[in-house]
Amino acid sequence: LPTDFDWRDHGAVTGVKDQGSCGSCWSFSTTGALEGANFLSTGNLVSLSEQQLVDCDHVCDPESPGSCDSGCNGGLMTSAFEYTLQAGGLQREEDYPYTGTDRGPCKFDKTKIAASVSNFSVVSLDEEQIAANLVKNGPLAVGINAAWMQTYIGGVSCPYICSKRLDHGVLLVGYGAEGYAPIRLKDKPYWIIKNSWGESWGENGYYKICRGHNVCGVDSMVSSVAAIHTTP
Amino acid sequence: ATVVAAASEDSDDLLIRQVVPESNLDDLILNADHHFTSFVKKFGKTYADTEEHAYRLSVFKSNLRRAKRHQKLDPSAVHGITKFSDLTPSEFRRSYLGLRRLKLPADAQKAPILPTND
Repeated sequence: LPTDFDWRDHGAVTGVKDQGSCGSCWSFSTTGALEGANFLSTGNLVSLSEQQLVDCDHVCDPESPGSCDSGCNGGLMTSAFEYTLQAGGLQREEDYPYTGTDRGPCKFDKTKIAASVSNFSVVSLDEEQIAANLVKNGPLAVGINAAWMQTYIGGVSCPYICSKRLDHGVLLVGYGAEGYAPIRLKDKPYWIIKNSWGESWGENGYYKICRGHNVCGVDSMVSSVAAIHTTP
Repeated sequence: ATVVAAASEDSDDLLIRQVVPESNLDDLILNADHHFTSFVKKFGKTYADTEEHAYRLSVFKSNLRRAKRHQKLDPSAVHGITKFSDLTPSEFRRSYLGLRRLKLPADAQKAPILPTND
């Protein structure tokens, strides 16, 4: 594995998006992973529609039928991959733009599918495997506890205490070997996370969190998706 | 900053006590009213009435104290005023977070284990 890796340097990551005042982070995490997978499959980076997921994806967790993807009220990336697999794919952002509300009807147009899922899987709770899957398969959809993110401005976040109760969906796009961690008197590695709160938050919309101890639960819900090359 | 190590050389991640200069968060807290005005302008915030404005100022002050606590417990990051500084933690969770609890189905496909050497 390379010591440092960032999918942004390889053209697999679209610009930072803004979910607005809507709990649709799960849809941005999902589209981000599929955008990367589609890039690896086709060589083209296409921004995909979160609104399609917000409006049309109501897939429920098979283990818990009451827990379903539900627009601004929340969802799960693996369920969203399942929806995308069943629906045939996602439209482009420009064809089905984000509105930040979940009150509209589903306007999915199957003739305008821009990216399709071939399969998806969950990655083990092992940082080397997470890094290997990231490098091999593209950006990964991950869950995180966002308690420290409300006040985050920059740097490598490495809180002494952080709940592992996952409440936010984000996109893992890379890692670095030497983040600044003065409290441990040495440089420590970190993950590079793409968030969906606009460029004015964090480091131009990105978050760095230290690697090594499943900090804030970042290693515990990681999923990878693969795309198939489709012609609209 | 002065750093006092309390760990032996071969212990990797034992916590040490760090003494740092007072951060600019103290200045933010002392001049919270002024910084709130800048915050409102910078992020284009609008509030329904003076009552709402006063309430948001109180939340803002509370979040500055919270940012200071975060800074102490997360010294390698920078914490401070963000566009969410006028939201209580529960408002923040309600409006911007939305990940449901994961209960992995028994048949969930596990990613194959990849080689990580060379």
